[in-house]
Amino acid sequence: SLRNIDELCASIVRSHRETSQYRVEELHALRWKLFNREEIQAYQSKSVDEMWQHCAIRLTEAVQYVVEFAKHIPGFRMLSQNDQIALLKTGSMEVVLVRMSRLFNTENNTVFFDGKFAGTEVFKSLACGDLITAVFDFAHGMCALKLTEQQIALFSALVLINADRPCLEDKGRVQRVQRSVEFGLTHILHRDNQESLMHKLYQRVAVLRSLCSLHMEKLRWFSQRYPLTAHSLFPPLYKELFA
Amino acid sequence: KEKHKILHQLLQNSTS
Repeated sequence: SLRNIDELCASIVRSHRETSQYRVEELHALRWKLFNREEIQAYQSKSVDEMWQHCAIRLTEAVQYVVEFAKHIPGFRMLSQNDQIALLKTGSMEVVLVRMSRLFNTENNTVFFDGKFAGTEVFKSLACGDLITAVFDFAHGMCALKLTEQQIALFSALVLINADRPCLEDKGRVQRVQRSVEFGLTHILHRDNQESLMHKLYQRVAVLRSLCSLHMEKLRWFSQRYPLTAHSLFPPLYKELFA
Repeated sequence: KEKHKILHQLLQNSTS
């Protein structure tokens, strides 16, 4: 019923709000707080493995918030633990990327990182310029859609609850949750008179998939060159999800 | 299960 859909949307939006690392207003106030030349230099003079470790820690923190977000999506906790993990293993990074668009300033192509806004040059010592450029391009494209916080919340839930992910035990059950979230997003877009966004959002899903496989590719490259860092210094949760 | 120990813990944690 319509009331059920309203409740579902409200729960997802609440969960999104409560598990966001930063509020939109907070980010807006910091919009022009950029890293200066010395600070950029300090990031650039880090070794490849130092910078990877640093970013792995930041990414893992963001993922932990996504896990909390997932737990409050109606229906998620009814899934088996195996399926919850399967969804998070493939979807948490995608949700982090969707959320990253909230931390992005399109006016100067910077992203909020470590307390200030950073351009691609800050990530130079990761030695994976193509991934960084692709991630920034994705954030730019997401921002161009000018989604509301409610739309971002529902879209994030839809990215996560995907019955086509590998290793699911009860695909049917995931499918039912997925349909309800899809219904919720359609409902919100209809209410906002922005139904045309649905098609554009599904296009973003394909880009997310390619970004995540690029991340995995880079991680394999890194692990081969710096096995010790990847094995001993990366956060355990990062290894569980991506290694 | 051992492979995803931390994820298990995070998911079982009822507080957020």
